[in-house]
Amino acid sequence: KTRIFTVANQKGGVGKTTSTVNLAAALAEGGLHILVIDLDPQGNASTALAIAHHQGVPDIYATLVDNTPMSDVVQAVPHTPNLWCAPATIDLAGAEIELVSMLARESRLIRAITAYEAFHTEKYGQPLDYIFIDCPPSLGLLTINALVAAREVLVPIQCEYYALEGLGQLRKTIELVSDKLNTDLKLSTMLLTMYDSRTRLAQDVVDDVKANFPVEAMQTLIPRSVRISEAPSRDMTVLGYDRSSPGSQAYIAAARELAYRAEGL
Amino acid sequence: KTRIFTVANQKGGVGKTTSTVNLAAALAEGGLHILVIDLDPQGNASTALAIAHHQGVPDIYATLVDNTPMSDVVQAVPHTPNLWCAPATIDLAGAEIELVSMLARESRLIRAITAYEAFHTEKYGQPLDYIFIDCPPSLGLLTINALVAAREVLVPIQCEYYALEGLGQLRKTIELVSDKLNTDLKLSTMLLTMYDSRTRLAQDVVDDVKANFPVEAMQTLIPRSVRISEAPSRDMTVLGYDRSSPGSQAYIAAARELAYRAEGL
Ligand SMILES: Nc1ncnc2c1ncn2[C@@H]1O[C@H](COP(=O)(O)OP(=O)(O)OP(=O)(O)O)[C@@H](O)[C@H]1O
Ligand SMILES: Nc1ncnc2c1ncn2[C@@H]1O[C@H](COP(=O)(O)OP(=O)(O)OP(=O)(O)O)[C@@H](O)[C@H]1O
Ligand SMILES: [Mg+2]
Ligand SMILES: [Mg+2]
Repeated sequence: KTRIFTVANQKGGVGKTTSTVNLAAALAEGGLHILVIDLDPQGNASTALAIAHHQGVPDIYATLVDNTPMSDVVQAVPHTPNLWCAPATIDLAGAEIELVSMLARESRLIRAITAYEAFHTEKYGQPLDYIFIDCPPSLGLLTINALVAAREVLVPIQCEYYALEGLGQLRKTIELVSDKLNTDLKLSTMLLTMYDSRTRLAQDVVDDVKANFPVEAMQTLIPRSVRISEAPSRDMTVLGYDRSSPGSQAYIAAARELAYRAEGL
Repeated sequence: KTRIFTVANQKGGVGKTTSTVNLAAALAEGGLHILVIDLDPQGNASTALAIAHHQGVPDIYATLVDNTPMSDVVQAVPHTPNLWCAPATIDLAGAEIELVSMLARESRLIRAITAYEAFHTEKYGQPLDYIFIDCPPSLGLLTINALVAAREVLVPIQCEYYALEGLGQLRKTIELVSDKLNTDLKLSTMLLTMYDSRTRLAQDVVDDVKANFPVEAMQTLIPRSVRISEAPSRDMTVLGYDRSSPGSQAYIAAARELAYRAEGL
């Protein structure tokens, strides 16, 4: 069964895009078929995967609002076998307001994904193994669509002071969606990012998260690493940019841990 | 005349809250009367200024949606003379959806600010010199309210690769607001944050921003500094936490530069 993750946290800059892109690349290396859906109007995931996403390129906005099939939007990621991406263009910035008054506004993405999964299996002779949906830093209708479409939520948590402040709100939103729109949905995974062993604060956040979320918190910590932040400027994931660096090795280990953790823990 | 800044950038984690809080504290030290309005449902600015903002505390949501006067919401910041804050509680998370169908939905904040300015001058015998509005990482109705209320926009820009990706969208939104809702509004200031001289990338972003925005870009760069990220965990601004640190000195210099730059450059 395809594992569908929504990568969400309304706190900004915590590593949602970075985690989506690097986990996807690491899993694709293992031969699994992976789709990344970019649901952030900034299009950072599309950029990091070197996918064209200037205005005019068919994108996830066209799928959500104009009912363009995802099969017309998804592009293969250059130089990375087994990895595909449905990009976001600047058009997506208008989607939240437009979706407010549309019919079935919360379930447009899940319907598009279900159709695409059948298309992918038909075309490539094997199903998608993972889908990662990269969300913007808010809990609006784009993130709601992602939560309705997914079975698991992966929450990146920056090892900084504000990290736990918004978690209550995020959990409440996930509970609301699983009550009313998607009973399968589960906050299954928390990934600690930008861990800087020089600061006491980072260790406090790690201890806090592991104490409050012993089951969901991943063992693998992602270190703060300049190579991770430089990789997108070379249109590469950190695996392609500097494979032996601590950041790349951490995402490879995290992908392996994710694969071993059973769904619906 | 009171200078009203909206601190906005829909890219997450770029230093909006950190810049709001530390610039405000530095200006207050100089004897100026400063108000910070927390418009982010996460309430990070309220936390950093040690302002109570648990559910039930009168907050900016009450002002925007229930017409509670801001004078009932604003609290003095402990241990910091001349600095006040209108906090955000978790209630604010519902505001964007609720505002969609309300009358004068874009101008609720400006009306509340105008009334509060008169109240402040009456009570303290001097007007507010600066108001900073800390925005969430999105361009929804909360940020629109802030753009309608302000005369200047201050955009923090992280010295990282994705920094320039969303700027087009932000400028477009500012132009729309200044066309239709607030002719005074001007993107007057760009502050480069988390500058890490170890990486080539940081210098590239600085050069890029200075080339594209020669007038708006501030000369002062804010360095990446652990002391800045640790300060909120002690309920202090970085000025209170470690005044002589490079981060604190940079915000003091930036506040001074901001004060010298004439409005409407
Ligand atoms: N482990 C890391 N070490 C160093 N830099 C990192 C790390 N992870 C992410 N970054 C950098 O931090 C910034 C924020 O990361 P990213 O954009 O992935 O966060 P995000 O949560 O997707 O942000 P947004 O809320 O805007 O969507 C980026 O410039 C990225 O390159
Ligand atoms: N100059 C700096 N050096 C080191 N850390 C910093 C610096 N500025 C901000 N930070 C840290 O980076 C993180 C993001 O900063 P901050 O929360 O101010 O950004 P923001 O733009 O307000 O985020 P959001 O988009 O969620 O509102 C915080 O943990 C903060 O402490
Ligand atoms: Mg992102
Ligand atoms: Mg903030």
